Amino acid sequence: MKINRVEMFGFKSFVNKTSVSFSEGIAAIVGPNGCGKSNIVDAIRWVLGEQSPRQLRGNVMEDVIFAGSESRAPLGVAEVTITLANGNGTAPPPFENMSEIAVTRRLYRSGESEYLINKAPCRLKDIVYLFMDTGVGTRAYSIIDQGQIGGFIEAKPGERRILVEEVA
Amino acid sequence: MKINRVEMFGFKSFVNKTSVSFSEGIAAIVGPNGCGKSNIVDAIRWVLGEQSPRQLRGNVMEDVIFAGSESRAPLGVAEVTITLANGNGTAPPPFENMSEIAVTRRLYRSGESEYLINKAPCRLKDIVYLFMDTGVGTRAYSIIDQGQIGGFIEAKPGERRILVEEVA
Amino acid sequence: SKERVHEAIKAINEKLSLTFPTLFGGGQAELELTDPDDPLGAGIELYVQLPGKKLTNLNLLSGGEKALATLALLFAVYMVKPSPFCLLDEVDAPLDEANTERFNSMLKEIGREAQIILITHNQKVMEAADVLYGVTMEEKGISKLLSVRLN
Amino acid sequence: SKERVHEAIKAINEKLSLTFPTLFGGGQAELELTDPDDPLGAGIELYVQLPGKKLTNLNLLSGGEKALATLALLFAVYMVKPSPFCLLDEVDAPLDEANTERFNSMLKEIGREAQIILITHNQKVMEAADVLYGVTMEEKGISKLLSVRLN
Ligand SMILES: Nc1ncnc2c1ncn2[C@@H]1O[C@H](COP(=O)(O)OP(=O)(O)OP(=O)(O)O)[C@@H](O)[C@H]1O
Ligand SMILES: Nc1ncnc2c1ncn2[C@@H]1O[C@H](COP(=O)(O)OP(=O)(O)OP(=O)(O)O)[C@@H](O)[C@H]1O
Ligand SMILES: [Mg+2]
Ligand SMILES: [Mg+2]
Repeated sequence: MKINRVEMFGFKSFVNKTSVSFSEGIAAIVGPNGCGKSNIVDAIRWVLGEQSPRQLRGNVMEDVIFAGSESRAPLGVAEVTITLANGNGTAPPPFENMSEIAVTRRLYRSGESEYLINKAPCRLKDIVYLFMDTGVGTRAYSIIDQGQIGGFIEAKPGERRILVEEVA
Repeated sequence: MKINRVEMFGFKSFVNKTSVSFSEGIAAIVGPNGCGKSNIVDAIRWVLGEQSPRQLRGNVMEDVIFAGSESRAPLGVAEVTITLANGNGTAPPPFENMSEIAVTRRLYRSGESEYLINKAPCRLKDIVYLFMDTGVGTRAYSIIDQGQIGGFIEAKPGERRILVEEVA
Repeated sequence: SKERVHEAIKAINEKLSLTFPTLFGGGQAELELTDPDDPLGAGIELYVQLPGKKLTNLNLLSGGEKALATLALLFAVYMVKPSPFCLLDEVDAPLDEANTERFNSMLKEIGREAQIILITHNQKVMEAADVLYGVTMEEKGISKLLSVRLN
Repeated sequence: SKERVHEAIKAINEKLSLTFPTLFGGGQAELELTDPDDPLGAGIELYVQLPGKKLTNLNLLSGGEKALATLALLFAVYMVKPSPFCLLDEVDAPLDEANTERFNSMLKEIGREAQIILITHNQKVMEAADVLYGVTMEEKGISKLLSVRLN
């Protein structure tokens, strides 16, 4: 289930609707310090169901909603949609025959959150079920955050088990 | 009390007697990964009295003694001498009139350690007394270890106090 | 189950014997159970030997060596059980020029099968990518995606 | 004593109002006691405002912005109470080209008064140094110092 597209709206510094399409091979995201590169990684972690604000470098989950800038007022909602290719039919029923699956997550300043699969409202549980056994999700070795590369192998032997268990 | 010279012998990867002389201005230490650059910073921290092996990236203090390589056997002792300029007489009595002060630290594999000031044996307490109020020593802001630069400002408000107290 | 843990470690070590010498130009690394009789409870140690150096405790490795050893382990795990995509955020920052070259060639190898999305400031690593995405903040505080440049 | 803590914070903030805008090309930063009535016990917060952006919580800053804000604070403290020497080990690793330039010019300013010893892989930062020391491992596992090159 490769990533075909990520669309962000009101997520962190991506206040305008922004769409990034990815193809096969190696993609490099570049730009000056503070321009929003790591925010794209946060958007992907978030839409896949991440529940810990700390993991997204915030204190509370509302920190992912655009907080305003010199020229723009804060927004009231953050929304990210990730479109995954399902060419090899790895998704569980009833999604196995779809060539693409779009997952959307929304968060309002009120604290209310919404999840959608192919624009149809669902629960977080449905998203977790969708990704079960497909390898998508925040597996220990598929996302390496900025600054983490040095400390990874210093992890305690117990933490390294997770890596092996994902494979076992 | 600027650093005039650092001499290492048997300290980590510096198995041969190696001397580095520093002058005024900006000095840059360069070289490939794993060649021994950060080991020089460890040597300076160690000779100034560092007591925690973790701060020197080891488990026990003996980890600073050359542990051997493909072509060389392990050594039984590590020794570092730092020579500091005392041109402005900031050192306390009886050192105030010396233009240079040399501090040496030795560690034997047996665990025995020796400290010397200008080649005369002394105790760790004497070295701590020598550096009191001169600003030398492992002040919070005079040595920034590799990988620390991102986490420094995330420190808790209590830890930031140390920075202000050094100045007060 | 017990066998699956032993098998997973064996499979990762097999790939590690490829990725580690490729990234370091020699040497070896291996995962081992802290207690082989208790595969379901024991922790897992990583033993690393750099070319020409003694077997060391992971803490004594340099910043660049730690990053490279981590990449060797990640790529090995990736070869055993590929994940649909791999996101790497400035993992090349501690590497010197020679190790960046080796990282690049490994990246190209893995990139043939897997989708890799990486963030970097290093010109040399950008050259290894098939597609570049530029992010900018022309309007302060607001991120914008620039057009994509194909390499 | 209480006055000394207040004075130290005031003195650091004065210098921070120089170092921060120089490194970021604008914006401001300030240290504040979490409880001004208890200077000997309270913690110290750092408030940071980047040019054109809202005041943010330090966690939300990017990797490069955190490094640069730390350098602004360090250099400010350094100006208030210089320490005999300053050792910086790869502090420039997270910085992009523009911020590396600004870091370099700040380094040269501080380097006029203080002794700075820095470790770097970045060619541009090496050019800011007065003296270069090369370390090599011709014989594997054994460090050797190369001759010094004056810039
Ligand atoms: N909720 C939010 N609203 C507005 N801006 C935000 C929000 N959360 C984070 N930001 C801004 O995003 C910026 C950080 O972006 P990011 O971490 O993606 O940078 P980066 O491109 O990875 O930079 P670097 O190269 O330094 O790592 C910060 O300046 C921060 O102020
Ligand atoms: N007691 C010891 N005996 C022999 N070698 C040691 C000892 N302690 C550390 N080393 C070696 O020193 C090397 C690390 O050196 P150091 O951390 O100074 O590298 P570096 O030049 O800073 O590299 P980088 O650019 O990756 O940060 C390791 O390869 C380690 O094996
Ligand atoms: Mg980043
Ligand atoms: Mg180093």
